[in-house]
Amino acid sequence: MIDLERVNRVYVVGKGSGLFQEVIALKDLSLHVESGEFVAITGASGSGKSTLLNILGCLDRPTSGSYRLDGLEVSGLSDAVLARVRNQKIGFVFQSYNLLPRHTALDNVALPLIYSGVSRKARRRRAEVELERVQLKDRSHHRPNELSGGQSQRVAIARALIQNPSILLADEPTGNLDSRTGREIISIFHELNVERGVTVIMVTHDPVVAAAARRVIRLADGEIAEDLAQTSR
Amino acid sequence: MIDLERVNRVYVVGKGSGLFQEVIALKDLSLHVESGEFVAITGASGSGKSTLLNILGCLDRPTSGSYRLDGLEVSGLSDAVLARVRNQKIGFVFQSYNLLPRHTALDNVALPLIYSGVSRKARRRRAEVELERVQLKDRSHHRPNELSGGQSQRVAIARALIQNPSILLADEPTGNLDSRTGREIISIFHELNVERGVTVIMVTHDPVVAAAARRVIRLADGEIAEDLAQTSR
Ligand SMILES: Nc1ncnc2c1ncn2[C@@H]1O[C@H](COP(=O)(O)OP(=O)(O)OP(=O)(O)O)[C@@H](O)[C@H]1O
Ligand SMILES: Nc1ncnc2c1ncn2[C@@H]1O[C@H](COP(=O)(O)OP(=O)(O)OP(=O)(O)O)[C@@H](O)[C@H]1O
Ligand SMILES: [Mg+2]
Ligand SMILES: [Mg+2]
Repeated sequence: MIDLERVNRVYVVGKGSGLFQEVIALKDLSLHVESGEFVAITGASGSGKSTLLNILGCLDRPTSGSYRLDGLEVSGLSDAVLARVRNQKIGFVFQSYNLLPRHTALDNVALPLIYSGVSRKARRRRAEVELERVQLKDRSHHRPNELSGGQSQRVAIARALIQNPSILLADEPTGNLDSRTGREIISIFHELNVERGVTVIMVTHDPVVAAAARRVIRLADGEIAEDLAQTSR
Repeated sequence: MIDLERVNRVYVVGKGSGLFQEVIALKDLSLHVESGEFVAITGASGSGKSTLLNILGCLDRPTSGSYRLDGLEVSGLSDAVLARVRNQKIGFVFQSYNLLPRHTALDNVALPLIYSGVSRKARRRRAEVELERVQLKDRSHHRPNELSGGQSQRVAIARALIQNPSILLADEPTGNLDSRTGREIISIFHELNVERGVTVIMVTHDPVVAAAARRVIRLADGEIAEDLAQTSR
């Protein structure tokens, strides 16, 4: 269960010559998401979607305001505890994938399992299963610079899923995928949500993808402009 | 004018333990594009689109076959001459942007003009114009890690346009843009094509974006599966 209350996120940017500028990426944002929801976050480029998702994923902290995740106040946690919470509960698909460039697809997907102390043999086996699910079985030994854009994106997705997280946060998960491959990915998310109760929150620019969610939240200039329930298609 | 004849591109990938595998990314592909055309290249993830675009952009050489660009056989050119041809004729938008991480948006956009010996003052002025055109005037001093995904994409687009290239090659130019911003970018491409005769070849997964082109080429497994003229919408 996710509870953001009056969250602000201010970035400070150097303009050179000792000058600085503030960017208010999230403005007094409050949001409640129940366990098991399937939410799409939409909005113009620069409206604050990735900033919001990074805070939800415990990768960034609000400048002010509160974030309660399953009853725990995140701002009160040390970095070490936060990392453990993240590793156990959250699968995150980054907008720019963040794969390790000198490791194969297989090793990239298996990475989260190292932190949870899974044996090398079991990590390998589970990573193969996840890669097969996103149709990349025959690319498992390729490194990121030997993969197409959409293949890299799918490796990032497989890595987010390997720990069976209870919360899946995905930032533009189909941005580099053709429509058919994109639909396959969204049906994986849908299946996890419906069959295993995984909470799914995905940022997307694609109206077809947003239509698969049961709730669509539109951001504009760091605020929630719209929050609508819908029948998932 | 672009003439590919029986182009093959084979990648060799190490599988570990001294084993290697070949990936045939383009198979005996032939393609003729006249000056001033507006072409969309579509196809499944991994079908060879970026590989094709990189060869067209003189960023990669075919394993075999011929590429004549405005009558010049590209495979016969030295790397130095190839770089000059590229700088003078071609604007390239990369699927993963390839911005310089420690430089501002303004410096990234101005970069191609350094190679053509433009003065610092003129570079700055022209870069500001291009950034304004993609609605990023107030982000010019941000570095790539201080930009949203779609803002980085637009910086890459502005950089591709700053030299007034005669050929614009764009790899998924709207993948991280909301529909409205994406339409603004495509109308810039359309305007360049119609008013200045720029040859535009863009890879896209978005059927709405592909509809703006006058010719759509669909790749499948490294080959041209379909090549259709259409009325641009
Ligand atoms: N450097 C490389 N070494 C080995 N294989 C590669 C390399 N680059 C690409 N490939 C492989 O070649 C095939 C074509 O790649 P390419 O990047 O052209 O696909 P694409 O059509 O652009 O895909 P996407 O839509 O996902 O971006 C893919 O199957 C990919 O795994
Ligand atoms: N580290 C940073 N420093 C300064 N400003 C930043 C930083 N990161 C993001 N911003 C700014 O904050 C705003 C929101 O960024 P964010 O990445 O959340 O947007 P977004 O909605 O995900 O956009 P897109 O759809 O283009 O990915 C943008 O205007 C961006 O320029
Ligand atoms: Mg974003
Ligand atoms: Mg590609």
